[in-house]
Amino acid sequence: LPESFDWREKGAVTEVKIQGTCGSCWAFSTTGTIEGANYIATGKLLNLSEQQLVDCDHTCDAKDKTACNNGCSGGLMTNAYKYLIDAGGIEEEDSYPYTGKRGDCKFNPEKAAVKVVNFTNVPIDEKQIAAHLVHHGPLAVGLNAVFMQTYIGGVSCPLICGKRWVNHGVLLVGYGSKGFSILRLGNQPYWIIKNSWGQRWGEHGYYHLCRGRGMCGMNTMVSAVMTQTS
Amino acid sequence: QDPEIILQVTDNHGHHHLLGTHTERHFRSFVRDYGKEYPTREEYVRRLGIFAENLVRAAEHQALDPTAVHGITPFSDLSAEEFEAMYLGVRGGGGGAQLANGVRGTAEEMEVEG
Repeated sequence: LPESFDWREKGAVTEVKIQGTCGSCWAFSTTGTIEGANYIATGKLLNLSEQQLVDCDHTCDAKDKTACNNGCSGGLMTNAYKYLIDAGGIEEEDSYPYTGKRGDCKFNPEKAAVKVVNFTNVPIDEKQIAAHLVHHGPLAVGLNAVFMQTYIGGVSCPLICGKRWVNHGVLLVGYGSKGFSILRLGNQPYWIIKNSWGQRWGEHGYYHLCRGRGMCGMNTMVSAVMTQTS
Repeated sequence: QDPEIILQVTDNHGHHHLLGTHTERHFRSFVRDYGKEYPTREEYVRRLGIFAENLVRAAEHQALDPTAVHGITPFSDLSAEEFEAMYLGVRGGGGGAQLANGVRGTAEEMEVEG
C-alpha cells in the first residue's frame, strides 16, 4: 500500500456537492462510489444523479425490512445499489438534476449513463479498507457525524465517538500519513472523506478523520460497486 | 379556553439576555457570512440562543477532539436534533452490522503487508 493516496489527484472524484436541507447523504455517497468505479472502468468522470435516487428508490434491506430508502428522510447505500441494478442504471446530473426535495420519479432508462452490476461490503479492518480503496476506487462509508456539525478543519480524532450510531453517508476518497494538527499534538494518519455539505464546510468540503481506530464507526459500513462497461 | 389566546410554550424569552452581547455580535457575523434569514424577531432570538449553545458545544468538541479545529460552521444555528433531521440520512446503522441487501457477505481480504 502506498503511504498516502488520493483519488482526487487521479481525476476520479467530482466536485463537492450540496445536499441542502434534505437527508439524502446516502444518495451522494452512492453516486460518489459509482462515479469513481465508472471512472476507473472507462477513464471518464461522469457527474451522476442523486435526485433519481431521492425520487425513485424505495428499496428496503433484504434482512431488515425497516431499513428502507426514503428520499430526504434517509436511506442506505446498499439499498441504492440494489435499486440501481434492478432499475437499469443511473442518469447523469444534467439529465436528472438535484432539487433537494422529493418529487415524482422521472427516471428514463434510455438516459441511463452508468449501469451497476454488483456491489459488496468491505472488511472492517482499516488496512483492508485502504487496499480496496486503492484497487477499486472511492468507497461509500457510513459514520457517526456527531463531531461534524462543529468541524472546521484539521484531523478529527475525538477521544470519545460512538461507533455503533452510524448516521451519515459519505465517500472515502483517500488517506494521508501525516495529518496537520493545528495544536501540534502530533501528526497522525488520516482518511480523506468527501462530504455533501458544500465547499464552505470543513476542509473545502472534506473531512479528515484519523485512521486506524475505527473512529466514529467509519469501518462498519463500507461498500464498493462494480459498474458495467459497454 | 379562548382560541384567540396563543400561549408561548417555547423558551424563546430565555434568550433575550443574549441581545447586545459579544455572542450576538458573533451571531450577526455568522448571519451575514452565511446569508441567513429569519422571518421574525422571535425566530432571530431563538436562533441566537441555539447559536450560543452551539458555541459551548464547539468548545466541548474542541476539548474532546484537540487535533481538529471546531467552531462556527454553516450549521451553528441548528440544534443537534435539527441538524440530524436536515443533514444526516443514514437509517438502520445503529446495529454496527453491515447490511448486505442480498449480496454474499463481504469482499475477499487482500494482501496488505509490505
